[in-house]
Amino acid sequence: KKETFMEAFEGINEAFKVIFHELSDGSGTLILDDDEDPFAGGLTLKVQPKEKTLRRLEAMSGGEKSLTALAFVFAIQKYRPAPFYAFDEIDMFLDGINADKVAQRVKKSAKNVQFIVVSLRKPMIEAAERTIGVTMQQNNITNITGMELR
Amino acid sequence: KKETFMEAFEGINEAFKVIFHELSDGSGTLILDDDEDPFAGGLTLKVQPKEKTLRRLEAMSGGEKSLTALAFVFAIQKYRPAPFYAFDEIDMFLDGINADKVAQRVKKSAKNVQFIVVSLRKPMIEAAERTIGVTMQQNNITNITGMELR
Amino acid sequence: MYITEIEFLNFKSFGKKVKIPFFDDFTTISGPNGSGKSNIVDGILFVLGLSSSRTLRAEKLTDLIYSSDESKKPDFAQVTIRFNNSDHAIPVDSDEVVISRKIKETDSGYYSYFYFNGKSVSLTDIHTHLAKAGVTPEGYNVVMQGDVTRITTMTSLQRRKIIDEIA
Amino acid sequence: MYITEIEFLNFKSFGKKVKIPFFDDFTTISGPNGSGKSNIVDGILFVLGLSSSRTLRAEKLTDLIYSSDESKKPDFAQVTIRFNNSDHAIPVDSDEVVISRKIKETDSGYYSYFYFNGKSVSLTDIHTHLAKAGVTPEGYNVVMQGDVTRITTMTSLQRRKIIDEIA
Ligand SMILES: Nc1ncnc2c1ncn2[C@@H]1O[C@H](COP(=O)(O)OP(=O)(O)OP(=O)(O)O)[C@@H](O)[C@H]1O
Ligand SMILES: Nc1ncnc2c1ncn2[C@@H]1O[C@H](COP(=O)(O)OP(=O)(O)OP(=O)(O)O)[C@@H](O)[C@H]1O
Ligand SMILES: [Mg+2]
Ligand SMILES: [Mg+2]
Repeated sequence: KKETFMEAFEGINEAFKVIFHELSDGSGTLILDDDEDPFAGGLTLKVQPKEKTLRRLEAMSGGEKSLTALAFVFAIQKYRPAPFYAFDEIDMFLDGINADKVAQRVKKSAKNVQFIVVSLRKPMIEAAERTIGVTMQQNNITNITGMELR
Repeated sequence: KKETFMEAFEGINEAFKVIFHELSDGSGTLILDDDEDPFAGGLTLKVQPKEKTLRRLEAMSGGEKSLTALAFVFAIQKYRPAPFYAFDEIDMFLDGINADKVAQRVKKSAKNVQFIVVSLRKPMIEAAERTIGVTMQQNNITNITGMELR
Repeated sequence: MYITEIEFLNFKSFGKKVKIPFFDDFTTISGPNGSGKSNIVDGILFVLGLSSSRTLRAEKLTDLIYSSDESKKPDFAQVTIRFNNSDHAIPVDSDEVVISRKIKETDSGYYSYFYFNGKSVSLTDIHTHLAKAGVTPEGYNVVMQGDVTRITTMTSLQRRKIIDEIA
Repeated sequence: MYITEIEFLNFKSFGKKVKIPFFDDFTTISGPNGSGKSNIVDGILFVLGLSSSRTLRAEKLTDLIYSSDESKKPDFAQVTIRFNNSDHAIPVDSDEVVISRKIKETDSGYYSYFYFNGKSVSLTDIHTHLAKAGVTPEGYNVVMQGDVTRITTMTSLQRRKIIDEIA
């Protein structure tokens, strides 16, 4: 039980370090409260955005936190690849530059696997191959308005 | 005690109905779990966006929920006016149209009272008189980059 | 393996039959607040049995059936998802896999049926097939609206539990 | 009454003295993630005594003092806010009201000082002055990042309590 946990933890941690650096230029790592007995404690995300002091996740800004959480999700997906991904407004808290970094990462990964991403933000919509438009008609009915190709 | 509560509740509810209709074209109202003894129960926001069926707040979309919460905050502010307001990314979940409705409401209210609004969204920045730019320099130091006038 | 089409019938705000085509690369879905974008993602989780009714913003499964003030509420909702399985990520003969789920409301409650390539199967069968292709409820290949915020606000114990389930 | 200027010194990411002018209408603050926008709003809550250290994303008040790997941490942080009070919303003689708060770290703990027009006062004095102008901790005239989400996810009991405090 501990073996399989530690194997998953190390794999996800390796991926997290690489991905966090790619998204934010800084360095990050996952830390177990209790190395000896992981099930006795929790898991903390320790990150240091570029040229900043190491801080607890709580003290960071809204955008920095969400970029950190995204790197954690992407690391889990890298450790346990799936045939398709569906994301719902993952870029909501990000400024233009960070939203574009995430959009480019999705675009790069979409060469080998399917991505379906709900988004209101321009960087994501412009990086995609196509956009499916959705509207609400009378009587509470959703209608697909068509598809726009890039 | 009950009197002062009911007076505040009625005042905020009146304002909520007007403001929710202004922001979303639908109708909304605040409902007490227990009219007789308000302190025995909670407060629910019952809303019906335009041409939609009445739903619980939990079943609504992210943007509809945040527009409802905003109408509640604006209603509190109308009941208890203050000399200045400071908002931090209140338009984050809204699509372009709703973000603009909120921005226009702030612009209208700002004729009589001061508003300081942190935002990454265009509708809000374009509705303001001026924008203060902020950046992070070396060594973790925030710097004001200047002010852009509309 | 990838999704080629999803068909919604009476599921949440899909009050009339809607078929949405998908392709093997990067597609975005966009539209105004409340137009039904997240309902599409909810539909994927529903048909693949990857979530509970609570995560689909419904108190009970029958809340997922389309309802409106203007018309009589239907007594069923159905979502069908088609996969291109030519790489046989799901180890069955056919090059196409069609998974469908239907919930039917009755006077005394409701029934929930799963179909795999036309055959009636159980939720566990669906999970077994999907796990072979790397699709599991805890794999985070579907990230719902608000999941990112939930990860930043959860306790460090809850975060560790995410790894427990993956291991 | 409105804010004419806020001065930050060693408060959070304001490692060098910064004065920001404000006007009597609609101003937005914009910039990249992590650049210090929310720290400005935190500064307003801090100097007016409208919040606890937890809502300012700090474990203890001394976490609010600027710190960085490259330089020695100062032992104090200070925020000063100037109001145009020509309408005498705060019923004192002067047309300008200046409120300042300083926290100083010592070996055994820290001190927190409030000043009102140059005179050292208590937190209760500040609250009394501000309440006359309609600025109270529960009045929601300052809406922090995430407050909107918190309102949609709180229980109906918590929501009622908001009205209790206003009444
Ligand atoms: N059973 C149902 N029948 C009809 N409509 C429903 C049902 N359940 C939910 N809805 C409607 O679906 C809408 C929500 O759609 P959804 O959450 O997909 O919006 P969205 O496009 O994701 O919006 P946002 O950008 O705000 O996140 C709500 O307005 C709700 O009224
Ligand atoms: N005591 C401190 N000393 C130095 N820097 C600090 C201190 N406390 C917080 N910070 C820094 O301030 C930054 C956060 O700033 P803030 O939350 O204002 O960002 P923001 O501009 O609101 O970003 P976002 O758009 O993501 O919400 C963090 O990067 C954090 O490292
Ligand atoms: Mg949504
Ligand atoms: Mg912020």
